[in-house]
Amino acid sequence: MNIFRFLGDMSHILSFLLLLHKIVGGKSAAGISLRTAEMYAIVFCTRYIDLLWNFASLYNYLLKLLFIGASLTIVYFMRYGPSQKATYNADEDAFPVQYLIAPCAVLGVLINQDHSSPFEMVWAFSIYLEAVAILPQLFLLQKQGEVENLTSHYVFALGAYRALYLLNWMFRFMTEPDYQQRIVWLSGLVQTALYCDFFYHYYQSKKGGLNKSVKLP
Amino acid sequence: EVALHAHDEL
Repeated sequence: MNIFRFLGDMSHILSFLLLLHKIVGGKSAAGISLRTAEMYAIVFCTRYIDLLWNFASLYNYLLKLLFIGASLTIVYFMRYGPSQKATYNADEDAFPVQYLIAPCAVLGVLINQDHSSPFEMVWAFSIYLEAVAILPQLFLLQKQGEVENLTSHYVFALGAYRALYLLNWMFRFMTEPDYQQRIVWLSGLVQTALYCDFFYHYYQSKKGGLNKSVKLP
Repeated sequence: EVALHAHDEL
């Protein structure tokens, strides 16, 4: 464990707290993509299936449970919460996720760390899917042009978590002999690159004060 | 080999 990975996990938890605060606390799903939320639920339910047999670290075990629980809670409220459904904009949240899920599934089967293990295929699928899971959310924000304050912090924290993981991988590459994780490195790079445009607008809007809304062209 | 790819991260 290093500081980058720890901060990354904390940023990830923060993104969940912000989203839960908005959806469950604020009873509003305005500007939030259900498609992204559902893809994240798939990402965690597939990647953390090793909860059933891998007890290597209590820290990981607890956070895996937290991430699965939080992502399923968010999907549940967005699908069945009366006020959340009323504020969710289904026709704007229209990114064709089948064009993301299918290629990731094919890639997961073809490119993974152990072709004899079904779990490795599922695990690789989950890594690839997480890299693109934010697209429907960014697509929705682009369409709406203006990003509500809480939503902008949620997206920022979610983007920051994987950016911090990139630093974590660099640190581990430099300090641990023959450590290599090309699959997560490349996927994490793609995932973080997708946020660059948002990060730029987030920074532009927040440097004038934290509670300014983010404007996307 | 396992050490290379141990899934020790979230």
